[in-house]
Amino acid sequence: QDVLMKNNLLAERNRGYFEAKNLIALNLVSSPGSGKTSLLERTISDLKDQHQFYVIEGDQQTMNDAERINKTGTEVVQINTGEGCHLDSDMVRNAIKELNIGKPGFLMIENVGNLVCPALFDLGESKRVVIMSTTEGEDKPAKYPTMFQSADLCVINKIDLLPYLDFDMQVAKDYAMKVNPDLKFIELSVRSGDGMEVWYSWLNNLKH
Amino acid sequence: QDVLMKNNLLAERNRGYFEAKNLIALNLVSSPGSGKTSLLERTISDLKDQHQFYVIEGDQQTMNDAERINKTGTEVVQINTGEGCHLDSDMVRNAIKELNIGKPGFLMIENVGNLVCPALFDLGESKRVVIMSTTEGEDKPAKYPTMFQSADLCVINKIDLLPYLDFDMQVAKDYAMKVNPDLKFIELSVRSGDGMEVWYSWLNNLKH
Ligand SMILES: Nc1nc2c(ncn2[C@@H]2O[C@H](COP(=O)(O)OP(=O)(O)OP(=O)(O)O)[C@@H](O)[C@H]2O)c(=O)[nH]1
Ligand SMILES: Nc1nc2c(ncn2[C@@H]2O[C@H](COP(=O)(O)OP(=O)(O)OP(=O)(O)O)[C@@H](O)[C@H]2O)c(=O)[nH]1
Ligand SMILES: [Mg+2]
Ligand SMILES: [Mg+2]
Ligand SMILES: [Zn+2]
Ligand SMILES: [Zn+2]
Repeated sequence: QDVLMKNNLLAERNRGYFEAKNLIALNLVSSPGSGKTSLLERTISDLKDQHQFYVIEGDQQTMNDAERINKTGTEVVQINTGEGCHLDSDMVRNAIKELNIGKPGFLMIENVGNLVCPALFDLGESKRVVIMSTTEGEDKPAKYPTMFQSADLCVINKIDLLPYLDFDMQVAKDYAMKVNPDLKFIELSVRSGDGMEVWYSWLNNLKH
Repeated sequence: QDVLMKNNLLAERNRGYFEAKNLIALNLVSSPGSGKTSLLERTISDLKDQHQFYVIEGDQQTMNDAERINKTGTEVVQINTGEGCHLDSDMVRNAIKELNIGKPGFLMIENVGNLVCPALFDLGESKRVVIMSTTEGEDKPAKYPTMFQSADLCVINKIDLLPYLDFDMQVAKDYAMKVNPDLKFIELSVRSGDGMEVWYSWLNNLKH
């Protein structure tokens, strides 16, 4: 596939650019509504005194997510993909140019909510974080394996809802470990704040 | 786009085939984990004495969903799309050949969990049902508009969880009505059974 080859070449170029600017780039992927933007909102509000954040938002339509990030006072660029189902490295390259990159820090790229297509498109990120929520059921890692295989970390969000669900955490992790034995997990709730400190120390460890 | 044109021609052929066999074909689409298979399981168990059901399951990998449908005693075929992110009319045409179509009834096609790409691929269905769950947030119809524009009915599932969420039903419907003023809604919970009878009468009305 020429498209993927071309994308991967540009992704490496992005990776070099991020390295030169001392940016740690994360690619946040999930189903629609798993909580990517909520995680970013809370993370930025809690850590903006310790770290510099830049955000690229990817969605088919609307500025909704960028507006939410904007409220935290962080530099954010919204990419609207139209009928497109994923971000690619060229879109990210163009978006970077619109950001005022000064101090080193984190570049958070929130991808289009889609567990399929974004898995195939390297953006130049140093880490890929897949977010699944307890409300989606345990078997998504098995049914949408490419995404979980390509991720470094799996954040399991909305653990505040566990008392009201039949979700079995171990079953979900086992499904994920089958497709990616190296996958790390963090269980948290953006809403209640449970587990956020584990996510924050994972982020802090990236910087050293 | 040649791909879409070719797909649409085959979709019409499917439509003719379904008409000849007196099948009412539904295309069920949603985010991963909104409850497509759960809705089918409960619908089939409740209505199998009144209607004949056939099911086509679409997923990247696994037989999980087909196995769940199999337990209801219904004819089901699983399509595994691999890296593919949506069902197309050719896949459905091939799958139909594997089903033993005898009596007239409902052909339920559960698409790959993805709010983006399946919107562009007509399968030959007579109705398209988009399922959103209360746990995904209200703004999905605005952020993934093509899917909601292309749907005839929007089932809002998991209303049993409303007491534990900030989800505003009217806000969600307003977002959807903006992109598709003709969209009909049914609020239900597959788990508790609330609203299922409204869905059943919607199905029954299709037959007349
Ligand atoms: N109960 C609960 N709800 C949450 C949590 N995190 C997010 N939500 C809710 O989940 C819904 C979706 O959250 P978003 O942050 O918009 O999700 P997203 O992944 O960014 O969605 P898209 O960008 O549209 O794909 C919203 O209604 C949030 O309030 C959580 O920890 N617990
Ligand atoms: N609380 C609650 N949970 C539900 C309801 N309907 C489905 N679920 C749960 O939601 C999760 C996903 O359900 P599925 O039926 O597998 O969803 P799906 O849309 O078929 O998922 P994919 O085919 O993988 O895209 C499971 O854990 C179900 O138990 C409901 O009405 N209420
Ligand atoms: Mg978002
Ligand atoms: Mg399913
Ligand atoms: Zn795609
Ligand atoms: Zn796609």
